[in-house]
Amino acid sequence: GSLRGQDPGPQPLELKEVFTLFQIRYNRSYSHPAEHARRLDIFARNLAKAQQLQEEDLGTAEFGVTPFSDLTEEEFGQLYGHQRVAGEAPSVSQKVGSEEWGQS
Amino acid sequence: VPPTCDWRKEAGIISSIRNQVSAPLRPGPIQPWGREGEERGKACIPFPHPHPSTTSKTATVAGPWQQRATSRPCGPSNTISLWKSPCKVWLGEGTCVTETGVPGARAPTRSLLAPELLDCDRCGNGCKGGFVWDAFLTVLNNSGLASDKDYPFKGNSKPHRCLAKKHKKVAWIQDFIMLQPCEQSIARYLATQGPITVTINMKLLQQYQKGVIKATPTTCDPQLVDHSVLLVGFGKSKSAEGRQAEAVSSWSHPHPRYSIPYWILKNSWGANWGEEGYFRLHRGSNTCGITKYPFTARLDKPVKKHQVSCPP
Repeated sequence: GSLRGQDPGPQPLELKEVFTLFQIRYNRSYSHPAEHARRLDIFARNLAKAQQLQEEDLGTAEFGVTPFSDLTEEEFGQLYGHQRVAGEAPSVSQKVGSEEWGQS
Repeated sequence: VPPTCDWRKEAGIISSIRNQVSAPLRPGPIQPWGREGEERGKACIPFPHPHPSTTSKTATVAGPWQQRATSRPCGPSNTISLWKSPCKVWLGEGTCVTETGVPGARAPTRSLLAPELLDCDRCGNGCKGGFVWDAFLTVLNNSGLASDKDYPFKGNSKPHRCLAKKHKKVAWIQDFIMLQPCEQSIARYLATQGPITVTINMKLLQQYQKGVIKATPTTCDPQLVDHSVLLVGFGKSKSAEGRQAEAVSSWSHPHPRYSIPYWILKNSWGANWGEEGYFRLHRGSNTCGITKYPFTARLDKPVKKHQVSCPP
C-alpha cells in the first residue's frame, strides 16, 4: 500500500514479507540467492526513496511499491526511458516529404 | 477552455493501455527485467507489443483521424478522397467509414504502425529511444504509415530495413506541430483538437502509485525530459487540505484554494501500473517539464485564412 502517513519503513522481517508479496504480485523470481539478496536490498532502497518522495510531494500523489520496485534507477531508466533531451527545441530543417508528396 | 476534459470518455478515441517492454515471451526463467533473453527495453519508442498499437506518438496520429471520422458527418467527397481506400480502413481505433459516407459499425480494434517507425526512423536509433519529432518526420517522409498487418512487429529493428515503400499506407498526416510551451494553450488545443504527445522527466514515476504529482524543479528537473507519454485530459481534484477542510466545514462546493488542477496522461507500462496505466501531473507549474515538447499531428491541409493587414 502507499506510504503516505505510515510509520518509517517496515522492520526487517516485515521487509522480507513485503518483498515476498511483491514477488507474488508481479511474478518475480531470481535465479540465484545472491541475486535475490541484491534485489531485496534494491527493493528496500526503493521503499525508502518512495517515503522521501511522499514527503516531498506537494500534491496528492502516493508513492510506494510498484512493478519497478526491484529495479535500480539506472535499470529503470534504461528499460523505460530514452535518451535525455536537454537544451532547446529541435531545429527541423530537413526537407520534409518525399517525391511522392501529395499522392497519399 | 472547459474546466475539465477527458478523451478517455469518448468511445474509440483512446486505445487500451499497452506495455512497451512486454516483448514476445520466450521460455526461460523470469528475470526481474522479464524473461531471460527477451529483448526488453529494445523497443524504446514507447509502443505496445505484440500489437504495436497506439503509442504516445502513434496515438497522436490515430486520435485526430478517429475524431474526424466520427466527429462530423462524412461526405463521400471529403472523407473517401482523403483516404482513397475501400471501406474497412482500420483507423487503429476500430471505426470504419462505409462507402456511403455513413460512419460504419464499430469494428474490432486494429493497430497502426510502430514497427515502421523503428525501421524507418531517420536517425536509426528507434531502439535507443526515439524522439517525438523523428517519429513524425518518419511519417511525413514515408508519406504515411502502413498497418501492422502489412508491417508486422519483429521485436527488433534494423534501421536499413525500411520497407515502408512496399506497403499501402492506411494513415497519413499533413504536418506535425509543436505547440507553445504554455499550459493554457496546451489545454485549449487538447480540449478542441485532441490528444497531444508530451515528453517529461519520468524520474518520479518509478515509485508512483496514484494521485496528482506536484513536484518542484529540484525534485523533478523540467529540463531533463526522457519519456514520451500521451496527454488525454485535465481536471481538478481536492487536495489533502481540501478533504480535511471539507470534513470540518459544511462547504458544499470545493474551495478553489483546496483544489488541485491536474493533467491526465496515458503511459505505456501496462494497466497494473499507476492509475490503471494512467497518471496525473499537477497543471500550471510545468511539473517534470510537461510543456517542453508538446507535439501533435495535423491531418488537414492548412486552411487559407483571408489576409489581414496591420494598420500602419
